[in-house]
Amino acid sequence: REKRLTLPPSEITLL
Amino acid sequence: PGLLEPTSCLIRVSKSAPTLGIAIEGGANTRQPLPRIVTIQRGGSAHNCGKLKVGHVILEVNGTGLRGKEHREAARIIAEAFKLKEKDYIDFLVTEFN
Repeated sequence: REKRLTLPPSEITLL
Repeated sequence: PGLLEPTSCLIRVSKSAPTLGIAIEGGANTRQPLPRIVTIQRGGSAHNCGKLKVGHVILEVNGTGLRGKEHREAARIIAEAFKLKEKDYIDFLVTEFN
C-alpha cells in the first residue's frame, strides 16, 4: 500500500 | 511571486461580504496535504468574486505559502487575512491539480 493511504482524513473548517 | 507551478493562478477576492464563505479541508499530515476548497457559500465574498471554485487547492494566501502547514494553521492564516483591515481583498494562489 502507498504510504499516503495511511494518512488520516482532514477536518473541514468553514471560513 | 509565488510558486512557479504552470497550472496555478492568482485570484483576488474582494471583501465584499461579512464572511469569506469557503470551507476547506486538508493540510500537512493529512491525505490532502494542501487545503482544498470543498464548499463555497452563496452570498459570501468568495462566491461574489466568482473565480474561486470548489476543488481549487490553495497554495498561497497573500503570498504566504501553505505547504507544510497543518489544517488549523492554514485555516488561521486564511481567517487572519480576511480580518486584516489594511487590505480590502485577499490574494489566493490556487491550482486545480493536486
